[in-house]
Amino acid sequence: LESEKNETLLVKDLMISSEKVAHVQSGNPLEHALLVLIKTGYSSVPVLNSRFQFEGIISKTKILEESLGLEQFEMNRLGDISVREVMDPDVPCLKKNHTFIDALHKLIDHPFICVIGDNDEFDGIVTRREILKNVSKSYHE
Amino acid sequence: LESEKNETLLVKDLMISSEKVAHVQSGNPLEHALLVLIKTGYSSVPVLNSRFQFEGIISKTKILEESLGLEQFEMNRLGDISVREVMDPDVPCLKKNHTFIDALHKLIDHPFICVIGDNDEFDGIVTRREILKNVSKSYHE
Ligand SMILES: Nc1ncnc2c1ncn2[C@@H]1O[C@@H]2COP(=O)(O)O[C@H]3[C@@H](O)[C@H](n4cnc5c(N)ncnc54)O[C@@H]3COP(=O)(O)O[C@H]2[C@H]1O
Ligand SMILES: Nc1ncnc2c1ncn2[C@@H]1O[C@@H]2COP(=O)(O)O[C@H]3[C@@H](O)[C@H](n4cnc5c(N)ncnc54)O[C@@H]3COP(=O)(O)O[C@H]2[C@H]1O
Repeated sequence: LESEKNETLLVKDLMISSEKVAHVQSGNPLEHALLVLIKTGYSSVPVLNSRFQFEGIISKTKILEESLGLEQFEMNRLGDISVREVMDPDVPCLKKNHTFIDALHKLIDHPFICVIGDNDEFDGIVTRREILKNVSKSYHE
Repeated sequence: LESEKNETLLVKDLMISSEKVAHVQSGNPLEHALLVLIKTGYSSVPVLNSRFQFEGIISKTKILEESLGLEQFEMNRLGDISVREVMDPDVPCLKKNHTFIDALHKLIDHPFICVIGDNDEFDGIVTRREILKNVSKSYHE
């Protein structure tokens, strides 16, 4: 049965590997992060430290919230705040040897899940799109 | 088989109905739309006209692209541009009597799909989260 085939897939077979994943560095200012997010078109991306270890997730919403002043948008502030200060460090992650089902379960509440190694090294991401493609295949057989 | 149960679900059983969907009006300025997107936390929402008919989708990325000046962000422009001028009017939609499989297929490339009636009236949206919840249930039985 096709759905049984999916159940044997591992995260490492499903993930977009790190070199293809847009990210920002935790020490960079929000202004830089916002430009990366606009240029790549992504609503949120992983945050890594200078040793390429995973630290959290930064989104356009979070950055824009910081720019909201009393009367208007105050984009100048964004040069003075680092990504690390506003990123979300508290997100679920996966390991490369986790399963399709582990990924499916976590992707119910998150558009993508980061894959990290034993030393927090950033390996890649699993996206909802990848899971949905596999599920769609299993319904067509 | 659980996966067969999913195949009989219709879009009307899966959708978030219109009164629960955040949206903006096509005649409103981008500045208003951006505030709605930040306040609700959504990366993009449906655009409706004054008769509650579906017209397109507006995203934070699209609005922020409009604010990018030569040297910096120029948020003042956003008061002068209407949602209709920059929204994406060219998105796939579904009808209430379409199936789970129709929705699954369109959600491979879109985080949500708008559901519209015969007269373009806006009925609701189907989200990836809703499909993934159903798929996850079918793997646990
Ligand atoms: N440049 C592009 N080309 C084609 N389609 C695009 C696209 N940008 C966005 N999409 C479509 O929009 C969905 C939502 O993108 P979003 O940026 O909100 O949310 C994305 C983004 O936050 C992150 N993501 C995906 N690919 C990434 C990458 N290469 N680098 C960094 N983050 C990525 O994972 C989330 C879910 O991605 P997913 O593929 O499931 O779902 C994507 C994809 O179907
Ligand atoms: N306030 C909140 N509470 C709990 N979880 C939240 C949330 N805001 C976002 N999320 C989570 O983040 C995912 C991506 O949200 P995003 O805003 O990029 O993308 C959303 C948004 O563009 C749109 N959307 C979802 N619900 C909406 C609503 N009630 N009104 C308007 N647009 C909605 O559909 C896309 C996919 O939604 P989906 O539920 O599959 O996936 C959501 C959900 O899992």
